[in-house]
Amino acid sequence: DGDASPTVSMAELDHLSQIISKSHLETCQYLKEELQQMSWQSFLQDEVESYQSKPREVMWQLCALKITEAIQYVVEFAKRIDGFMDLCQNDQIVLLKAGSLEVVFVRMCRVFDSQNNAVYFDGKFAGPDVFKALGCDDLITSVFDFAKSLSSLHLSEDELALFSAFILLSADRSWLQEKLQVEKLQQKTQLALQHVLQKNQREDGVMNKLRCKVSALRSLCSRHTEKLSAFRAIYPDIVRSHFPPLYKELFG
Amino acid sequence: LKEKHKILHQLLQNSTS
Repeated sequence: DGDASPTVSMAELDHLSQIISKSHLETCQYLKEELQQMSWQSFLQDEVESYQSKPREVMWQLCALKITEAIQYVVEFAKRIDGFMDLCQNDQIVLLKAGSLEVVFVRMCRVFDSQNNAVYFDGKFAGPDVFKALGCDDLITSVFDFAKSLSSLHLSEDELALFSAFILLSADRSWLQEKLQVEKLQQKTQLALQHVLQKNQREDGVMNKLRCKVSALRSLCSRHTEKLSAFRAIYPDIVRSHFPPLYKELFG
Repeated sequence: LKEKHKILHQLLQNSTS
């Protein structure tokens, strides 16, 4: 009948939340235990300088590799989301092409140290200055600002899991063939997220704050694509021969 | 789309580990 609003019981929402949280924890690059044991050690000044003095293309290549590794975990997460693999193959690809990097940015807040404005990268905690050689300071600043702002919400793992699934199941992506089916999945995920927020006794405004993050994520990803195009215009051979094939497939 | 995203398609086809 064209109505996408699903009727879902509390028990179903609990079940959905549990499955998505489990999938999130199983597919996070860094386990909770690893995070607890992390020494949160920052790069020393000479190490920062060594990253800064790398040729631009070498730093781009390193970051493309790290992003690709993180995306592979997000693909595994997507596969374990109830209903994702029931979507047609076209839509699975559309959702991951558009949403996988957004989820990497969301997951970044798990390995972000707000006090030092540093993110876990290549074995230690790195501030924005480590990425200087990339030549896109504005994008890097925005990524760090995003991580800081999302971290300030202090989302629990189950909230992060459901928010990540909500992002991946965005029904307004272009080129979806079975939009209504994606919409139903997203609405169910949103209900589960609201249910968990309520259960965790979060204040009412959190869901609205998370909705604002959706547009921030889109802006970050489109700016990443712009920066990549600009980089590729100067170094087409580096991208062609040295960038991970999955990265090129998703962002090329 | 599947043709242009062979690696992603392959990752989706692989059984979850």
